Amino acid sequence: QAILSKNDQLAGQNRRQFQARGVIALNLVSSPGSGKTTLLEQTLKILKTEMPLAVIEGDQQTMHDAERIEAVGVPAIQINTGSGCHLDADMISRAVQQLPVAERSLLFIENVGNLVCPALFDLGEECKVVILSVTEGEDKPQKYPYMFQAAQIAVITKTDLLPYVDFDISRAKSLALHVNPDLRIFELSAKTGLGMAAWLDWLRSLRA
Amino acid sequence: QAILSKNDQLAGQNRRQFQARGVIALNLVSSPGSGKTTLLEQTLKILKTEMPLAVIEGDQQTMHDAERIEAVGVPAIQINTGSGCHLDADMISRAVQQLPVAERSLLFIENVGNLVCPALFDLGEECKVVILSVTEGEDKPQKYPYMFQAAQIAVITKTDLLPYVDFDISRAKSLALHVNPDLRIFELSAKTGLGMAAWLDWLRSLRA
Ligand SMILES: Nc1nc2c(ncn2[C@@H]2O[C@H](COP(=O)(O)OP(=O)(O)OP(=O)(O)O)[C@@H](O)[C@H]2O)c(=O)[nH]1
Ligand SMILES: Nc1nc2c(ncn2[C@@H]2O[C@H](COP(=O)(O)OP(=O)(O)OP(=O)(O)O)[C@@H](O)[C@H]2O)c(=O)[nH]1
Ligand SMILES: [Mg+2]
Ligand SMILES: [Mg+2]
Repeated sequence: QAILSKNDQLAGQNRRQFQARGVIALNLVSSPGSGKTTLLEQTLKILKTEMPLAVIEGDQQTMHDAERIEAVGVPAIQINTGSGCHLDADMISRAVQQLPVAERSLLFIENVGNLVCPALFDLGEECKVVILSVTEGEDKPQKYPYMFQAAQIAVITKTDLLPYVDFDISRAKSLALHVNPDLRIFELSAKTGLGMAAWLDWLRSLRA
Repeated sequence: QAILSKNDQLAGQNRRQFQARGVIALNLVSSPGSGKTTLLEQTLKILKTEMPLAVIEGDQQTMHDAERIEAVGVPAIQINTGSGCHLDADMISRAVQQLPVAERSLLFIENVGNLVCPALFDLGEECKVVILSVTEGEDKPQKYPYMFQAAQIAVITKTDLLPYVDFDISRAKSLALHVNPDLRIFELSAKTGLGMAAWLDWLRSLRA
């Protein structure tokens, strides 16, 4: 318990610093391989001509995801957690010091791929975005409810694969809303671009 | 650290009890939705006429997975971990007391969907089987190395989806072997049955 309350204090500090500079921080959480980095790549390619952007990447090992983001032309920093299963507020406050985060930036934090532990750790973000791919099965909101309750936004990804998998998208959405009635849900394919417009519009509205 | 060593003691007790009764326990670990329960359903349908079987299911919430196993006609017990992110040896020793595990059974333990935390917790199993679906991307062994190092077996699932995803199966295998040269790797689709024969033969060889 003491770990969480110390984390909450640091998260509060992060949040105040972000708000003072008009920085909107989003915490992207999902299972491993749900498509967080692919969604970011396609999102940043479009938004980078409209607003300042920055990315903090969290993984147990490798620099892969930060390198993919830098290849799009957006500043990114990689945090390696080792055997750790989530990012915490202290890691974020250190990372932000090494990253060029301009005023009124959209700051994306891609968490370690884990649908469990990151639900408990506030990073100081504006909101949590939980990403669920159509290949994982529609029962995840019921089986991993804490993450869907902790999030404000849900993005159902890889919808281009719907013809090939047994995934009932309306059931997945109603199960998610049952666990968290306030969730706003987007459906998209970062690969084909289908559904990206509504997601991009929502991101633009955050800085309005 | 004290938590792990207490867990290791209990795991040792479990292991001795399993060995004394000729029970082979396997710990199935993966990301959420990689196909653990589907693989179990198809495996048990075939093996249930050949040997005694039992299943311990681990999830944050719901009885779904145990119900799916019971529908196949194999005894199963569901452990709900709440906000907990992994099964531990104590949960297993309690569950085994409530489950009819016959002598020389194959006991499958389906862990909570999480590619991080379960790598650290010995349950008393004979070996860990890490499951990676082709929809998650081939870089998972590098990005989540601890789980691939802790496992003895890796199963690449959902190979029926290969025509529709960017997944280089030979690269995934070489990345996995780079992290753990002793891994034995199976490739299969529980949906179409492709590759299941080699997996079933390996399971049969455990009791020989
Ligand atoms: N068909 C399809 N595949 C996708 C889509 N988005 C991502 N993928 C694939 O899904 C796999 C994982 O994608 P990533 O973007 O690396 O996933 P991630 O959530 O960032 O993974 P981690 O950071 O390792 O947890 C890759 O093989 C991608 O090509 C999509 O919209 N459609
Ligand atoms: N195409 C295809 N889909 C599969 C296969 N195996 C499982 N699936 C699908 O993958 C999704 C998840 O399957 P599950 O078996 O519930 O996965 P799981 O690993 O047990 O999930 P959790 O217990 O929630 O972590 C479901 O939609 C299944 O239909 C397969 O071999 N091929
Ligand atoms: Mg990623
Ligand atoms: Mg399951």
